[in-house]
Amino acid sequence: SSAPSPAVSPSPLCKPRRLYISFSDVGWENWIIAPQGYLANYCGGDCPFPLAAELNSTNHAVLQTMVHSLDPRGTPQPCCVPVRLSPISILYYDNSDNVVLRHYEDMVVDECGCR
Amino acid sequence: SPVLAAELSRQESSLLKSLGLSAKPSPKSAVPVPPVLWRMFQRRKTQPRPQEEPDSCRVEEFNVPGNIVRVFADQGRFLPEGQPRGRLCLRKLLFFNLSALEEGERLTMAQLELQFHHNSYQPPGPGQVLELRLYPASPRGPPQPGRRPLLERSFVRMHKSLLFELSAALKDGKVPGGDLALVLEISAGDGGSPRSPCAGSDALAATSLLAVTLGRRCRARRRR
Repeated sequence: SSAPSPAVSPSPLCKPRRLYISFSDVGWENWIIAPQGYLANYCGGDCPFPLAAELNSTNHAVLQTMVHSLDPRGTPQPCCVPVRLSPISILYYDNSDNVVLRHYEDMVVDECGCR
Repeated sequence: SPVLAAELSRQESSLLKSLGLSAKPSPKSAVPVPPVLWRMFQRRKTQPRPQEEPDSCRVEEFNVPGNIVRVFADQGRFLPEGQPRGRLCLRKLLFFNLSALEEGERLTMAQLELQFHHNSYQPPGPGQVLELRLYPASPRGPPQPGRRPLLERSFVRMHKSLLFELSAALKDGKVPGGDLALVLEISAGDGGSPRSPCAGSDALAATSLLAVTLGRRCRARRRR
């Protein structure tokens, strides 16, 4: 479930957006012991010219934005993607009913950037 | 629509595969969560997220490489003492089905936990000790006589829970044939005169094996 659309218009710029994943929504609650869900987030928003410094972009993205502003149909804007993710641990039953604690990398979006 | 349902289940199985699961688990019984795993999970959930990425292919609690921690329940049975009752208190086959370990997973730590009923083992008598031995075995039964034990300990009194590191027993993380079989023997040591025969099979409350493994993904990442 992503955040309800806030009263003020959300910033159109590229940044992490709230996304809570509930394992029961995907029918996994009977084998995942904990957590029941977690805040995964996602990246959303524009990478407009001129690319602001805080948009965590590469030199290539800056150039691509410039070309896009000159020739919008020919070259797309850079993409708003995760640039820093963090892991979570999941406690679950495996196919042999053993209890497993497993560390999964790259499960939470912490930072987004224009690439 | 059936097409959408097929597409969803395809996506789900590819996600499960990336989570290291061959199929969606459907637990037959809700096995209680071992306290050690619950504590580890809670600690990770509550600890503040460090700025620099911690090494997620390392289990800090045991300071060993790994990203998967499992607890396997013992499926072995008690074996006949095979000796005059006086000395041998109990003999048990410990059998752990490790087939859940995936191809390419490397075992980096194995810890055996023996849980005894409260006060089941009093000091057998003045000047006497209890001896505990672990032998490698095959699932079919006791070790050949004269084999060296994997592990040998003497106790004046048995605590409620004993932990033994078995990593040395598993050469370079390989598990023979996907299971681990051991024979546990507890006997009254030499010397002294036992006040009463030592507690038998009813003394042992539970036996489990905690295994830490390094998944293939982690190993690839570490190599990179």
